Amino acid sequence: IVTKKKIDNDTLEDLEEVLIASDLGTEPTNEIISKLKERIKKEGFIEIDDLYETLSEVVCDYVGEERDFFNKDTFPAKPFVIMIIGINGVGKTTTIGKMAHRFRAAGSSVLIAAADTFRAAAIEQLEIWAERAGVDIVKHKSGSDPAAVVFDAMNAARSRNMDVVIIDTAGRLHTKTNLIEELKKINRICKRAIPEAPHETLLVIDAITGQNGLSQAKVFKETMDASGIIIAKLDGTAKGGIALSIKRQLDLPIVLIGTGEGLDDLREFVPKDYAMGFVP
Amino acid sequence: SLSERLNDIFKRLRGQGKLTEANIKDALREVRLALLEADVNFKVAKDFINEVQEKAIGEEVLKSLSPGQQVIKIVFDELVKILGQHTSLLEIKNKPEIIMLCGLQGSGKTTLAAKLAHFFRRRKPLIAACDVYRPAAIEQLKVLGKQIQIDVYSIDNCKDPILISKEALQAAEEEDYGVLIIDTAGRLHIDEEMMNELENLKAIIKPTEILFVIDSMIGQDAVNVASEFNNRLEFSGIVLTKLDGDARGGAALSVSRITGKPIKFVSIGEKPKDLEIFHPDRMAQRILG
Ligand SMILES: Nc1nc2c(ncn2[C@@H]2O[C@H](COP(=O)(O)OP(=O)(O)OP(=O)(O)O)[C@@H](O)[C@H]2O)c(=O)[nH]1
Ligand SMILES: Nc1nc2c(ncn2[C@@H]2O[C@H](COP(=O)(O)OP(=O)(O)OP(=O)(O)O)[C@@H](O)[C@H]2O)c(=O)[nH]1
Ligand SMILES: [Mg+2]
Ligand SMILES: [Mg+2]
Repeated sequence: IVTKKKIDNDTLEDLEEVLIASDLGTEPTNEIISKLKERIKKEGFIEIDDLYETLSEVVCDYVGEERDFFNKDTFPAKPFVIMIIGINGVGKTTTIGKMAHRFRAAGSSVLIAAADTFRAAAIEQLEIWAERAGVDIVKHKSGSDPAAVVFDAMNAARSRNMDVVIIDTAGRLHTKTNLIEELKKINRICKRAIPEAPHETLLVIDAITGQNGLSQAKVFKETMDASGIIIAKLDGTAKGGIALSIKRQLDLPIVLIGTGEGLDDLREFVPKDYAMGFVP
Repeated sequence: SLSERLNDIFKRLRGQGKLTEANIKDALREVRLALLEADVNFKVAKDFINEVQEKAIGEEVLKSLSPGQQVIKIVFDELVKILGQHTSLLEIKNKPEIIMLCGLQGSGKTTLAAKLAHFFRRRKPLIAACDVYRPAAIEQLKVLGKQIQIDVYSIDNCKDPILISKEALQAAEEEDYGVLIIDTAGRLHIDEEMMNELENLKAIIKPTEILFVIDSMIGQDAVNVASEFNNRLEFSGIVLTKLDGDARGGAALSVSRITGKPIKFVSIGEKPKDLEIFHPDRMAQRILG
């Protein structure tokens, strides 16, 4: 006989701790716990499994739907220009390698723009990923103007009839105004070549990021019109809870998740999987 | 800010007559919320507030003209005490001093290796390039080394970090380098194989300092990561990076509490000169916002 665990007075308190421990933040956690209380009252369920199922539904409501990101039929234009931004060390360059591989596997031609001309060996690192993914790369010398690399890449993509262009940028803290200005300039030059580009500006966030992730997303959304979030390093023990706050407050959808350091370690965001990460 | 919020709370409470212990506890809830917003681990925050409560429900606060200020002072002093209680500088006492860097992916280790080399530039530092996994990791160190005119020991096409460290140590001893800085690949605390590699590296090279490098913007998971690295390696110090951002850095409190190890340096930028000695009072101020 298997007796199902019942909800008791400690259940919601314990759950609250689990949500806080997942970097959901106090406000979203309080909101979620009160929604659960309402649902318990309304639906009258008493078993913990039902509570967890409801939690998963509530979280899914917050984070929205999944996207068919690598499907050519969903591309907004040709070339589909994607700019990758974010603070230092979150996983931008590695993610680009994985994305290029996925696009190519799905039948698209991909060009990578090495617009991190600042960090030591950034171009070499990206070249290795381009080679692993079997795609071309546009690069200039280290220390050159990143906007010029992007301009070059836009023109090359059009003349070579490429399906996708992915732009790597140098990591930068959102608090560095001069670096944000540099990024804005890259954006302007990009538009000079292709007015509608970039069609997606994806902000990479480390899954382990705390409440500072919200501050990062606010700035990158305001200054760069970020259109979505990539959560990298979700293969650790962190749950990426800050992404829920980012969606809730800034309406930035989670598009992709990074789950390791290999070429295949990239998945499209699936709300149910993400939500299950918070279930004890 | 926290002090404004506390002052408002106490103004309101004062209006209701003389302050009680229960009033103080309410005010401390506000402090606990501020700590959570600053990414202090929730268990660490709870324990911390319980300890502060003992001190805060005394007569001086209850009878004070500015109880809000009193509470903040008690919280601040307690934070400084925890953050700074194991303060110790990294001293060069061995020949060579062997500093091994470890931490999660992207935390800032490779850049830190260059910063430490620059910090100890008068001691003839040598950096050992032992990240054999990340694309162009060794190239990154070579470029950084050239920029600051520091020697980097590497072996092309070698996939054995232990062999590279051994040879680097031998070179350091033979050629009279004062400091050997070992850069390692970023790794997850739950990656059994990679954590074993670090344990083996420690056993064979016997570093005189093991620095755990952690990004200041990390959230609640800080305690899981830090305790696992500490259990496996018994590191001797912590370096907090990217403090030039606006992360409140509550992870500093969590990691200090959980491991009892000193924070030795903070990194405040991408350049070799962007390294500072850790100041517990500045960190406490930052965490409290
Ligand atoms: N475990 C894990 N590691 C990752 C993941 N994505 C990236 N990394 C690692 O994180 C580290 C930093 O990755 P990069 O791609 O260089 O990050 P970046 O944002 O381009 O860094 P900067 O250009 O210096 O700002 C590398 O060691 C990667 O292998 C992931 O999904 N999981
Ligand atoms: N703004 C800022 N950036 C930093 C700081 N420390 C490191 N960085 C940047 O963070 C990124 C990652 O630094 P790395 O030194 O490559 O990190 P790592 O720990 O060696 O990364 P892996 O080897 O992949 O684990 C780079 O872009 C660095 O320039 C810092 O204190 N402030
Ligand atoms: Mg990069
Ligand atoms: Mg490194």
